[in-house]
Amino acid sequence: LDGNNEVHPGFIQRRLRTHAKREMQREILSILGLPHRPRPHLSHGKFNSAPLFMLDLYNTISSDEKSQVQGMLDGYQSTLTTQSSPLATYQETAFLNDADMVMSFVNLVEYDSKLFPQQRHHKEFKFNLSQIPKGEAVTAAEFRLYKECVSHTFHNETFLLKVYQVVKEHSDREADLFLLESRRLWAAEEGWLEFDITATSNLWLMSPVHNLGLQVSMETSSGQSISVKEAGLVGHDGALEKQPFMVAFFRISEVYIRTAR
Amino acid sequence: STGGKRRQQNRNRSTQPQDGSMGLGVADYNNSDQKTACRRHELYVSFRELGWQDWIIAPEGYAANYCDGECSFPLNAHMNATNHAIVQTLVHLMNPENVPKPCCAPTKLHAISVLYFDDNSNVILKKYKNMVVRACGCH
Repeated sequence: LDGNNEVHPGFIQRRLRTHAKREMQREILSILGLPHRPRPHLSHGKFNSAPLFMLDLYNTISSDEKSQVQGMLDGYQSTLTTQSSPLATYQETAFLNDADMVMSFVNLVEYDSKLFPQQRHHKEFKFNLSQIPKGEAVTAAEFRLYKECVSHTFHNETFLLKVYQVVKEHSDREADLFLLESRRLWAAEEGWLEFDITATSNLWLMSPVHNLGLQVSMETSSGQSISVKEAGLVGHDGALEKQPFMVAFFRISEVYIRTAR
Repeated sequence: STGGKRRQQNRNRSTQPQDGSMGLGVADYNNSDQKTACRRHELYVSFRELGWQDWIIAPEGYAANYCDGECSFPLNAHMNATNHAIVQTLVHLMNPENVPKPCCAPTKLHAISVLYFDDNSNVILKKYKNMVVRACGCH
């Protein structure tokens, strides 16, 4: 690699023999610390919202590394705020810089309907955090929802969106909820909504039995419960690149002592 | 090195050391193995080539160095990465034509970031900043 991580054109690109290929795979998996080659369930081979978001983070890091290397070479420091990056806020880029791992989690479940006649509309989301390697601590976590413009249906209407952490579930009545955030939105608003769920994620990580997911509900300005889909929030039946997901930034909390050789 | 061992046994057996058997200079030694001399090669490992593009999102691949031929210093429990790199450097200085430099410095490697899917289609962006070299020299 030259100073800015580009592969020298002089490198020979040749097919690996199967034995060398197997050796190379074993070596790479051991460096990545993976027991085996992952088998993701990709839908239609296309990236949905989370991989697209993570690829943006990856490109931000890579360009920062390049400019740091270049910066060292030219003696200037790069600044990492680009308007096109979703992490344009200084705080988020600081999390990204400090993190040694970032993970996005697929939403496992979605309920759109009312379970009990008297219950308000709500949508549930659950994330499986069991894959997080030991020793990693959450430094920041976001829950991201995409909202589309619905002003053609609700002209000049504002909604009150509430995100809850499910504290306890009951078979015969509504779950116990803890309000994380409420936000007033215009029907005409369109784009990604981010909600800070750092504390909730840390609780789920430390006590998986408490990982009962999140609930999202929406009301009109007159306080009437409305389905989140009607209000424009994209769910599992919406466009792939607008699917809801959660992302968490991690930093190793333990210092690994390398065994002496 | 196996050749050396055989010579070593011969030496034990005969009372007089054979002329030059132990006195072989490194250059002579390597000359005799010219066709299998230790060489360093560059190789671009493409994840696509490995058929891994369905789970590694980025990077596309990475550049690696490796050697083939008879490298003079097998890494084992007695020689760690640092010693190996030092010895390899010294022998390279004495015989730069046939003995390549160490393949990597034992302390610092490039930081790389890898973006990949896990089995549950979660996406992981991992930064490998402080990579420790497990083996060094010319391997």
